[in-house]
Amino acid sequence: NSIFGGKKEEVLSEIEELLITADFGLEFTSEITGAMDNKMSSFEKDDHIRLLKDIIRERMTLASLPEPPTELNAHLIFGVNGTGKTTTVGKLAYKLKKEGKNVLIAAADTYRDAAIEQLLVWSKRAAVPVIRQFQGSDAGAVVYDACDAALGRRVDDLVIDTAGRLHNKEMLMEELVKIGRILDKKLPDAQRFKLLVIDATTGQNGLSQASLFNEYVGVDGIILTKLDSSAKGGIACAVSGKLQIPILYAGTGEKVVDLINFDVDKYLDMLFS
Amino acid sequence: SLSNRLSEIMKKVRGWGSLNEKNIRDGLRDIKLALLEADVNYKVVKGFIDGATESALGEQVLNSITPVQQFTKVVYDYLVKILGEEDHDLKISFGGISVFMLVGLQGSGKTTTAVKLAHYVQKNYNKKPLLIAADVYRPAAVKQLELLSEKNGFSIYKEDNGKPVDICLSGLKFARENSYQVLIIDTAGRLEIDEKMMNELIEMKNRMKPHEVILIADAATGQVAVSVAQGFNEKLGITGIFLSRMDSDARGGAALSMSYITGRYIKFIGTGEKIPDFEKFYPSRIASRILN
Ligand SMILES: Nc1nc2c(ncn2[C@@H]2O[C@H](COP(=O)(O)OP(=O)(O)OP(=O)(O)O)[C@@H](O)[C@H]2O)c(=O)[nH]1
Ligand SMILES: Nc1nc2c(ncn2[C@@H]2O[C@H](COP(=O)(O)OP(=O)(O)OP(=O)(O)O)[C@@H](O)[C@H]2O)c(=O)[nH]1
Ligand SMILES: [Mg+2]
Ligand SMILES: [Mg+2]
Repeated sequence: NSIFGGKKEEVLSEIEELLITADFGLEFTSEITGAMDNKMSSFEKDDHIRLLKDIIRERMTLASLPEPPTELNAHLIFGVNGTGKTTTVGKLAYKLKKEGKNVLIAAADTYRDAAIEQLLVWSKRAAVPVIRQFQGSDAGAVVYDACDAALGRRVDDLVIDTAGRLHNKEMLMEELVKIGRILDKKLPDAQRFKLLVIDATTGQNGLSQASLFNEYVGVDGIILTKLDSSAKGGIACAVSGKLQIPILYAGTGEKVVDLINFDVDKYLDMLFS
Repeated sequence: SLSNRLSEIMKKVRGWGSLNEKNIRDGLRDIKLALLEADVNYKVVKGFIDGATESALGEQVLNSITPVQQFTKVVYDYLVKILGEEDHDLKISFGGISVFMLVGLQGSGKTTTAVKLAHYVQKNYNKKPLLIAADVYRPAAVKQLELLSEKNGFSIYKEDNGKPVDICLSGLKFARENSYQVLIIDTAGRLEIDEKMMNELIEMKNRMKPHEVILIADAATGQVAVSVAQGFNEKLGITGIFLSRMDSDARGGAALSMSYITGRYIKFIGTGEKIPDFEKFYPSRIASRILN
């Protein structure tokens, strides 16, 4: 591995291959190797890796310090099909409940077969109640009811599952915008987190996903799932760098405890180990 | 899109007038970047460019009357060769019961595809399909398959308890006793690096002797497409690949990576969430989509 001392071109080309294979993408990778090229003077092996980590870290938007606590936090979970949203809603509810919060789940995926049943299993694992209607109900109506319930029951955290949707399907994106508006109108004093779930195995299409979701409904944070797979999830770093959105959590498995706060340094250590 | 990028590159190539080694290498470098942007795997791109360079620098192209067309054709032909030249059909047994096993990563579209495949087989082969609910892990997986199947008029075989392999064997018995002709097994999503879960599939394959072991993969899969396809193929052996969510705006370079590394072909694609959203895969179409 010539990152550990070698001619500059060899080192840069090795880094290029490593980053592209981790799904950082051409654009972000060339930005990083360009910065490496400018700053690399010595050829000590430790300097290379540390410099590389610094360059990547400073380009990724890190989670800012928590806002002063509000009465209620709403977490709207969305993303394309199959990325792990429903599972993540269960994990997030479990995590918040463990922190002593009063949590409520909203089953706003009223489209997919057995989505509500799937979420009910997760809510039992998290020991959190669910506001739901039926398959075919209006998703906005479920969110509306969930907001009322959250206010009425003095809930600390409302976690909302939505149906998977492709970012290039305009009608589905408009439905999400509508859901977002209902949330904003019903809970104006709450901290409303719009969280995009990205599958770590996704390639450059993740950039298209993120920019469209950001355009339509706004993205406050990214949840990177399936980090336990053989994928490195570099696409989430590229999204974070390009759109200035922090990666807040990562999914690391299929059990209710498999959700971690995303730590950039731990992630970069894993990437370059 | 990749084909837009490719036509831009070709416009530039046409501007060269004549071809020589330098501008062929330049043109291929641009194509390399376009392929990487389309999510084709880094090592696959390198192998592709090396192979295409060899053909492009051959006598035929350099001495051709229309060198640019020749060059374009070389790249396109090489792409289509890897993807399979013509469309590939399902291995259907015309006598006994055909068994299809659907495998893949979590969330890749297996359960939805299982019912799409049932619909396709019924409509195009006039064979009675039975779906087997072999995912005993994911919450409400059996319920999902059940609802989707019943809505579309298909029968499913499921058990409340039991190991996936045993459920499949009982399902086969049930199929024989009730004159079903095609068995479609929906398995749980799993990582190719999960030894225990991969061993479950190996046992299932050994005991069910499927006609097809189909890897279902998301069209938007990134660089890891190679490890995933290779992992499933080396441990289990796959007979074909289906790409789901081709209705997204993903370029689909994963298709090239997976075909290249396994030598298996993409047979069908999913083009939506509804059961009829399922089509045969034509290599020339994705070659254009990848290149643009
Ligand atoms: N290995 C692994 N699998 C995960 C992770 N998160 C979710 N999954 C699995 O991914 C699959 C899809 O998860 P879901 O929660 O149904 O995904 P979804 O985004 O809600 O899917 P749709 O509602 O259909 O869009 C399931 O098999 C989950 O168990 C993770 O962090 N690691
Ligand atoms: N737009 C679109 N969505 C699809 C397609 N195929 C599947 N989906 C959606 O992708 C999501 C996941 O599909 P599933 O069939 O549950 O995937 P799976 O592989 O069975 O998931 P696991 O069992 O958890 O591993 C669902 O929301 C499906 O509706 C497709 O071709 N196009
Ligand atoms: Mg879901
Ligand atoms: Mg499934």
